[in-house]
Amino acid sequence: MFKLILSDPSIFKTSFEAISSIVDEVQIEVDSDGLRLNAIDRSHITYVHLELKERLFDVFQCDEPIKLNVDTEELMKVLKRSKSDDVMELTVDGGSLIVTFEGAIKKTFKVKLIDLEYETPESPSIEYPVKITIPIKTLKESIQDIEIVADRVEFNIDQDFLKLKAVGEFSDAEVEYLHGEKVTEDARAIFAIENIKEMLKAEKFADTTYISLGDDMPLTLTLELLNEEGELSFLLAPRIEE
Amino acid sequence: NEKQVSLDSFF
Repeated sequence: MFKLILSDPSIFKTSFEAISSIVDEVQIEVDSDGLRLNAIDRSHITYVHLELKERLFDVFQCDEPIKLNVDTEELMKVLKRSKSDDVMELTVDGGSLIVTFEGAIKKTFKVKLIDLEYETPESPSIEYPVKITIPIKTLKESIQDIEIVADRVEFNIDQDFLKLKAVGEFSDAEVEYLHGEKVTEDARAIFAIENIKEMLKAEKFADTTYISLGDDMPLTLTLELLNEEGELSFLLAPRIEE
Repeated sequence: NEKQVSLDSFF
């Protein structure tokens, strides 16, 4: 028996806004603990991890572990048809994922399961010297400020500030955010803004965002739901000076 | 000059 019911489909929708812009296909694994997926884009620049715990769901029936391979663009088209006050139900029938949204009207979509073309490596565990929190709206606005001058951004964290900097052909930009965390080392790394914007498409997932950084290390951006009911995290490879 | 690296070297 496989049936998941979620009274807030926006968690799924906002996750897949980002996931579908990064990867073409994903394997969603569901077992008695919850739902999770790991995926990496074809160029191995961005890794994404989604985990939704069993207790987040209104109904969670999963008698045996199941793997659902889906085309993210096709699933996103369906999720875009949900309204915020709809109740979402996921079931499986034969070779399809059945997605139902029920509000004023009931809509049912059958999304064909696919064969995966490539395997996703296990999530790397990286030790970071620096970790801070920042409201995701603040991060998004800062990236929009930087974006007007350049297509890459330097993240610089010291004991007081997160500074985002860019040098453009005609203008330079610098944004400073007083992070208020205990930081004992400085960290600096450069990233492509296009990749950061893909991750920020998930902004409605949760407000609490963690940034982990080290010199020339990947950027880890973690969005956490309240009471650890779910997490969406991204790992973005840096640009490195030659 | 910078280049985009992949995550492979960090796994």
